[in-house]
Amino acid sequence: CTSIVAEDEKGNLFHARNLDFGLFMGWDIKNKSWIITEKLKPLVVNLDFRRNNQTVFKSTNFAGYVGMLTGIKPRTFTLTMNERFSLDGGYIGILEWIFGKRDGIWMSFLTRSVLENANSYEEAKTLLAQTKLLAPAYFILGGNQTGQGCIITRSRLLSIDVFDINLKLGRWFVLETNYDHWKEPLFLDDRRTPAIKCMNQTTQSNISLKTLYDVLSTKPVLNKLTAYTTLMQVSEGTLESYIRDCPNPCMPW
Amino acid sequence: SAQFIPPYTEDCRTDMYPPKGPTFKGAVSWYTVDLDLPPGKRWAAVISDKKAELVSMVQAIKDLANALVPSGRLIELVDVSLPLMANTLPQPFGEEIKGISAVSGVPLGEVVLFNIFYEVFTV
Repeated sequence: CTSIVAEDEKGNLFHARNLDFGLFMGWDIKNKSWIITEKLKPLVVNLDFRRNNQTVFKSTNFAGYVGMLTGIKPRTFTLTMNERFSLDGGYIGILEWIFGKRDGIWMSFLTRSVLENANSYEEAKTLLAQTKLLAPAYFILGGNQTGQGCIITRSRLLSIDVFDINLKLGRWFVLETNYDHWKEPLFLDDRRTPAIKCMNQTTQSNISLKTLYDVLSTKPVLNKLTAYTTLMQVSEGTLESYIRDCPNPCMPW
Repeated sequence: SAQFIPPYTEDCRTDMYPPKGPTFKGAVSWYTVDLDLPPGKRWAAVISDKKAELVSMVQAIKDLANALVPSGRLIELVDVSLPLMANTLPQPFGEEIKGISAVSGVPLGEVVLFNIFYEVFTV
């Protein structure tokens, strides 16, 4: 996965993501594609969650999955999550759960609760940073005011790091793939470097949902695991999603 | 231009929007989830439309599981134990998952597995 929150020169915040999933879950040699990724693409839906006939939040989901991986609370905040690998992983959380220790929360139920119940960027940030999880994760959060964009690096128990947009330092976007931002990504899976290169080539004066789509369409940021791309603009309350394909030659991940 | 050796890095793409061409496989449909409905009924519209695709995706995961454990014990474990897990999940998620199983006809344990896949997959 690749998630980006970027701020343009007028203070508009944009949030975009590629959802990559299905690694090592069956490779279709004939079609040069991942079996599960191809099975997930027809399940992608955009959802408008409504209460009293008003939109509470919107999301891009796989039908049948009640948690959230990609969502927007219009004019309030935008949220995506990327997978984080750690030895202290979800299987430990599941074992604890099975043996009755249930003080943690399933990752996608937390994101769903935040989108449904949090009413500000700061409130969402606190919940995502401090709630005990069953599995590690990266939460990528965008707000509705200048400077409100961050990557929250989570272990099961702790918030390991919060990496914010910082215009004074020239950091007008934050970008997360699936590696801790202070470490080098696995050399076999470096989608971060090409994505950052393309963001810098775009420049802050040209950033928009359109140019973010260009970045997310550039190989290997776009790869055989990419099921969909979502573009969100919090001030407009807009969420657009597109099913993706990666024509050969293309990285398997 | 693109590298023709892994990782096939391309020059930064431009003018890809509006989505078109070989990297665009289709638009995404919109559905409403009415939070005023009882949890068990919220997903009926979505799942009625996507039932065949959901069954097909679950079958692909089962085929994978049976390839790993040919005896079929892994699927049996999912179908026997995970329904119990549904009752331990926080509300409204447990009830919503039961509603999805009822509308789609996919066994409850398999819908639970789909919804906790993130934690399971870290294994």
